[in-house]
Amino acid sequence: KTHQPAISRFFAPK
Amino acid sequence: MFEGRLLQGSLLKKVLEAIKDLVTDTNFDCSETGIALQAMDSSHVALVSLLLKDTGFDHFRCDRNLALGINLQNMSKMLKCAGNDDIITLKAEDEGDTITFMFESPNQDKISDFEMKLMDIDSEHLGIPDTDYQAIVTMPSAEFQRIVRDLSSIGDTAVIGVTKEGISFSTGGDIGKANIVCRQNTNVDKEEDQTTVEIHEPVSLTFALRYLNSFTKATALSPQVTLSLSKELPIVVEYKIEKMGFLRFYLAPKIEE
Repeated sequence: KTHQPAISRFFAPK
Repeated sequence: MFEGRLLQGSLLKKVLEAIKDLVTDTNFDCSETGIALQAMDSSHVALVSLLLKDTGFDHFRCDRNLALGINLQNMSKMLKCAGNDDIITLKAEDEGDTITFMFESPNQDKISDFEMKLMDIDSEHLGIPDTDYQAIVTMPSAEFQRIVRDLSSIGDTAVIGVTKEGISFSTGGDIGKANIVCRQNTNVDKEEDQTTVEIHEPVSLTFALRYLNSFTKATALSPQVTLSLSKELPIVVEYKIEKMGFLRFYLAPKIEE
């Protein structure tokens, strides 16, 4: 099973 | 005020076609160094980053930083009214709530002004760190488009793997499996037909084909596409825009639960 994480998990808000 | 005159207006038309189905509303951030845009898709899985440098414009003026809030479907409707060979000028007042698109035909016998309403958008920018990617592959953009389209008819996700031999794309679904390998290929006549692989470490990641497919709407912008991959990081799919900058797409990888 794979899970699709959000992009914000990798790039923090500025 | 802000004003940017783009001799090759078709570039802007192509940019809009590439992103209008992925992103709904976004700010065009205008400064004296050019126009930048950063936006997430509605499901917050992908990120779009656009840079159009001031030096790529025939004329560029931006007295103070402006965030022009734009609905991309509406801007696309306006730009579709410009001819492919038209010069496009963007204009906005500092305190205004509209943007004007001026289209000039190549021999200056037809001048059109389209005024579009702007919107207020609270945008959150994400910090994208400089990364030394484990693998960087540059390949013909039409080839990448074809592979992603072909695999989409078979599966929902693709495993993209890079070794020093080349790049592989694999998928599987109810009807069967597919695996495509593109080898490094620097002996071809035209540079734009080359596939080059820079690799520090082999890498293999899984991505949703739906998004990769959407990114390939930018194929018309550049004959080559660059894919940058690192373990457990979003893939970067970059189309360089000649003399102006780039259109980059970031997509989070699927992760094993």
